[in-house]
Amino acid sequence: SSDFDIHDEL
Amino acid sequence: MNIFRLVGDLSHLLAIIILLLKIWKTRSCAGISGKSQILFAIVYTSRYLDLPNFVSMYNTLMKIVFIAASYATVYLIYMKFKATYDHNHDTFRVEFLVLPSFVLALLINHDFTVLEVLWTFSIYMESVAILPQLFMVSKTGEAESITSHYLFALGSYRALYILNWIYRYTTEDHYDLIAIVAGIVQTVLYCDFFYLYITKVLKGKKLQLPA
Repeated sequence: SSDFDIHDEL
Repeated sequence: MNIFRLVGDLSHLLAIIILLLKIWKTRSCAGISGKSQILFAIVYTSRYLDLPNFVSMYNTLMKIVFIAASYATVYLIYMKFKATYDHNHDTFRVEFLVLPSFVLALLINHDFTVLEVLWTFSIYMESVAILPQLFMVSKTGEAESITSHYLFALGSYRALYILNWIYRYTTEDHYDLIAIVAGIVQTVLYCDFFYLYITKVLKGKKLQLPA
C-alpha cells in the first residue's frame, strides 16, 4: 500500500 | 534501502557536486540555467519540510545536503558569479511549470494537509524542473561536456528510482503512485538528452544539436 504518513525516500 | 535506490541517490548527489564544482572551478556558470536551479531549491525546500519526521541518519543527512547545495548553487549563479550568468538564453517561463504543479498538487494528493500538498507539489515540480535547462541547451544548440555529465547523472537518478519502485513493489508491496507517475514523466523528459549523451559525449564529442 501507499504509506504517505512518512515519505522514506528522497 | 536497495541497490537501485542507493545508486540513484549517489547519482543525484554526484550531479549536485559536479555542478557546484564546475561553477566553482571555472568561476563561471555559463550554460547553466539559473531558473532550473531556483526550481530545484523550491523542490527541496517544499519536500523536506518533513525533516522533523526522522526516518534515518542517512535520510536526514541527505536532505540537509540537498537543501544546502541547492541554495549554494543559486547563490553562486545569482550573486557570486552573476556576471557570467547567461540570462539572455535562460528565458523559459517558469510560471508555466510552477502554477500547474501547484494546482495539480491541490487536486491530486494523498492527503489534503499543508505538508502533504507541499510534498506532492515538490514531486510534480521536480519532474519538470529541468525543462529551463534543457530549453537553454536547445536554444544555444550545445552544452559543455561537464554540463552534459551533470545532466546525465541527474537524469539517471530518477531512472534508477523507477527500478527501486519496481523492486519495492515486488518485495515489500509498497508503492506510491504519485511519485511513480511523476518519476516516469521526469525520466522521459531526459530521453532525448540520454540519446545524445550516449551517441556523442561518451565518444568524446561535444554535445551539439543538429542545426
